[in-house]
Amino acid sequence: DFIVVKALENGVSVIGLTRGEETRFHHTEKLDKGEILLAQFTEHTSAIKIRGRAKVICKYGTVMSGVE
Amino acid sequence: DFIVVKALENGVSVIGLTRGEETRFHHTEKLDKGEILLAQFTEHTSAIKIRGRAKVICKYGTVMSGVE
Amino acid sequence: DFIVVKALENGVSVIGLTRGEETRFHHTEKLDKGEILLAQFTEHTSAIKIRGRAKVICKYGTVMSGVE
Amino acid sequence: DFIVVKALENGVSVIGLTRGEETRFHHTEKLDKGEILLAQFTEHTSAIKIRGRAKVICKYGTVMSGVE
Amino acid sequence: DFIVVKALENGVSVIGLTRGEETRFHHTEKLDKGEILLAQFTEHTSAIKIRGRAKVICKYGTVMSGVE
Amino acid sequence: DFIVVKALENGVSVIGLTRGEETRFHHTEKLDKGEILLAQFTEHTSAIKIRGRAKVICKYGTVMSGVE
Amino acid sequence: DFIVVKALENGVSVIGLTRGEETRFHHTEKLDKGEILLAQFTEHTSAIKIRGRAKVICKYGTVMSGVE
Amino acid sequence: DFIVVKALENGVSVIGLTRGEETRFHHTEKLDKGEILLAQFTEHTSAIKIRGRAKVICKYGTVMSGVE
Amino acid sequence: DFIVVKALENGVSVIGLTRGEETRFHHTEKLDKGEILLAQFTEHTSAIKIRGRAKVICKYGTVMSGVE
Amino acid sequence: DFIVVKALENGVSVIGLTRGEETRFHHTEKLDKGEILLAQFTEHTSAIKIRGRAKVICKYGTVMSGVE
Amino acid sequence: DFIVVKALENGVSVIGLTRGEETRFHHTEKLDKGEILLAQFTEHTSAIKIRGRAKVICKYGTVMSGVE
Ligand SMILES: N[C@@H](Cc1c[nH]c2ccccc12)C(=O)O
Ligand SMILES: N[C@@H](Cc1c[nH]c2ccccc12)C(=O)O
Ligand SMILES: N[C@@H](Cc1c[nH]c2ccccc12)C(=O)O
Ligand SMILES: N[C@@H](Cc1c[nH]c2ccccc12)C(=O)O
Ligand SMILES: N[C@@H](Cc1c[nH]c2ccccc12)C(=O)O
Ligand SMILES: N[C@@H](Cc1c[nH]c2ccccc12)C(=O)O
Ligand SMILES: N[C@@H](Cc1c[nH]c2ccccc12)C(=O)O
Ligand SMILES: N[C@@H](Cc1c[nH]c2ccccc12)C(=O)O
Ligand SMILES: N[C@@H](Cc1c[nH]c2ccccc12)C(=O)O
Ligand SMILES: N[C@@H](Cc1c[nH]c2ccccc12)C(=O)O
Ligand SMILES: N[C@@H](Cc1c[nH]c2ccccc12)C(=O)O
Repeated sequence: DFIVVKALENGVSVIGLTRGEETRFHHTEKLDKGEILLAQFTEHTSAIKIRGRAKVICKYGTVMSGVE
Repeated sequence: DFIVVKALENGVSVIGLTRGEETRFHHTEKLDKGEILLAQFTEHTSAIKIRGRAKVICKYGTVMSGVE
Repeated sequence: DFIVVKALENGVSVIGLTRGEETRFHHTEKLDKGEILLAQFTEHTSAIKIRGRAKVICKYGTVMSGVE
Repeated sequence: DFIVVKALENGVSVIGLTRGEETRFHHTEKLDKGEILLAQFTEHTSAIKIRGRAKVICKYGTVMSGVE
Repeated sequence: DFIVVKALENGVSVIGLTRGEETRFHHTEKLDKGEILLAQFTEHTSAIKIRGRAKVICKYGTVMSGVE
Repeated sequence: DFIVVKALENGVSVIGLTRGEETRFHHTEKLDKGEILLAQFTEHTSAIKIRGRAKVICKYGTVMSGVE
Repeated sequence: DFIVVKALENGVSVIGLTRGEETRFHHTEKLDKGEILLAQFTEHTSAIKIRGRAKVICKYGTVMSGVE
Repeated sequence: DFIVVKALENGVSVIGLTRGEETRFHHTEKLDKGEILLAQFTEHTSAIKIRGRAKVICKYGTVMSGVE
Repeated sequence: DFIVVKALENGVSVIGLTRGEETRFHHTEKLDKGEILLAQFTEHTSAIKIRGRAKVICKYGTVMSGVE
Repeated sequence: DFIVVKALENGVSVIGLTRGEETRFHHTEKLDKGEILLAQFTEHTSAIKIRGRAKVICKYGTVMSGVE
Repeated sequence: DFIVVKALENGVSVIGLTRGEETRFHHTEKLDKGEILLAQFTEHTSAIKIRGRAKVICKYGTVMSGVE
């Protein structure tokens, strides 16, 4: 499984949360407007948090993050 | 399997319940309005509880949490 | 496999029954109105019982629990 | 595989039959009207018998048990 | 794989035939009118015989057993 | 894989042919009118022969055996 | 994978060809009109030849063998 | 995977090419008009060549071999 | 996975390219007009090149090779 | 899983991010206008970032990267 | 997974990029107009680059490479 994040503004954060007993942020990928990140769930990433205005695409369809 | 939670208000809680004989809360991820969390079921998380107004998307479709 | 339970009133119970030769209740998760629980079948849970008014969603669709 | 049973009257029985050379009842779960039980086929349960008025949902659709 | 049998009269027989070199009846489950049995093919059951008026549901659809 | 055979007359034969280098009949299950047999391909059965008037249902649909 | 052969005349032959370096006939099953044979590809059978007028059904649909 | 070849004339050839570093013909099955051969790809056959007028059926549909 | 090649002229070449660090031609199968070759990707073939006018059929549909 | 990137201008970057505890850029493939790159998620690549105007195609459909 | 490339002009390049920590070109297959190459992702090829005017077909559909 992977997700697609397209930034609709500068400074969008795609944050990886650790897999395992403990849950913390292990990486934040910053995206500028128009940039696209395709990111998998992995051995180290079992949850992903999105901050800022972006289009988030996954197997369930498209969801918009951020406040209008 | 993963679920998608989009917070529709500040202070939405996405709570991971432990897998195994014992069932307790191992992590609560707080979301501000507009933030999105994509979270898997994992070796440590076999149930997920959502508190507050949010859009919850999974393979069965979209369900709204919280009281109108 | 997991199911989704959305409580339509306070005090909804989602009860896990043990897997194995013996069948007994190992955990009861109480839900307040509007709260959502997503719960898997697991190594310890091979049956789930729902008490109270709730929307129960699974791969077969949606079923309402509780008495009208 | 799991099935969903919604009791339409009090005293509905969901009976687990043993897997293996011998076939006998290993557990009977009683349901009150409106209660829902989701139950898997398991290492110990290879057949399930339903007595009383209930809605039985599985991958083949919905079947009503009991006499009108 | 499992099948669903709903008895349309009393005394319906659901018979399990043994898996292996030899083929014989290892168990007969009697159903009263309205009762439902969900039964898997298993390590011990590679054929199932139905006697009496019943609705038999499997992945190929519904077939009625018994003589009109 | 399993097939469903519904006898449309008395004396229908469902014959299991042996798996392996040699091909011979290992079992003949006789069905009376209206009786239903659900039978798998197994470690011992790699071909099945049907004699007499019957409805034969498998993943490819329904085929009628016997002469009109 | 299995195929279904329904004989439309007496004397239809369903021939199993050996799997392996060498290809020869290991078994011929004769069918009378109306008889049905369901036959798998197996450890010993990697090709099947049909002679005579018959209806041959497989995952690609129905093909008629024999000359009109 | 298997293919179905129905000969539309006498003398149709279904040729098995060897799997492995070397590619040569290991078997030619001759078909008379109306005969049908169902043949798998196997440990010894990784390519199949058809000569003569025939109907060739596989998971992609039907293709006619031979010159009109 | 396999592909189907139907030659639309004489002298069509179906070329197997080696799997592994090195990429070279290991076999060229010549087809006359109307002949059909069904060829798998294998342990030794990870790319296939087609020269000449032919109909090439695979899971993505039909593509015509050669110059009009 | 793989993605398809078609550059709509010169200088499009397709960046591979490392799999594992650490997340950094391990390779940047530069594409000129019209060039196409098909790239898998791999043992070394668990996220891919796209900079510049391009058409990005994956199992969820097509997304355009870059600013209009 | 494999892709299909049909050259629409002479001199189309289909380039294999190495799998592993390092990313470099390991093979370039030149195609003349009308020639077709079917190429898999492999143990040695985890990305493929296409230069020149060609039709590129994969599980997501058809994309045209090269500049109009
Ligand atoms: N560390 C947690 C992260 C997580 C995944 N899904 C969750 C749902 C809720 C809370 C935390 C999580 C785990 O691997 O299980
Ligand atoms: N610890 C429990 C958590 C759980 C999962 N599904 C449930 C259903 C009901 C109650 C508890 C649960 C388990 O892993 O099995
Ligand atoms: N302990 C039982 C629980 C159970 C699962 N499915 C059932 C159906 C009926 C009765 C009990 C059950 C088991 O694991 O098998
Ligand atoms: N003990 C039996 C129970 C059973 C499963 N399917 C059946 C069908 C008919 C009769 C009994 C059964 C078994 O595991 O095989
Ligand atoms: N003992 C047989 C039972 C059986 C399964 N499918 C059949 C078809 C025909 C006759 C008998 C059978 C076996 O396991 O193979
Ligand atoms: N003994 C044979 C039975 C068989 C299966 N499919 C066949 C097709 C044709 C003739 C015989 C067979 C085998 O296991 O292979
Ligand atoms: N003995 C051959 C039989 C065969 C299967 N498919 C074929 C296609 C053509 C010719 C022979 C065959 C094999 O197992 O491979
Ligand atoms: N011996 C070759 C046969 C083959 C399969 N597919 C091909 C495509 C082209 C040329 C030869 C082949 C192999 O197993 O790989
Ligand atoms: N030897 C190469 C052949 C190959 C497969 N796909 C390719 C794509 C481009 C160039 C070469 C190839 C390999 O097995 O990987
Ligand atoms: N190194 C990270 C890369 C990554 C994958 N998915 C992510 C989502 C968010 C942040 C980083 C990532 C990992 O393998 O897990
Ligand atoms: N060597 C890289 C090649 C690669 C695959 N997908 C990529 C995406 C971006 C950049 C490089 C790549 C790897 O195997 O992972």
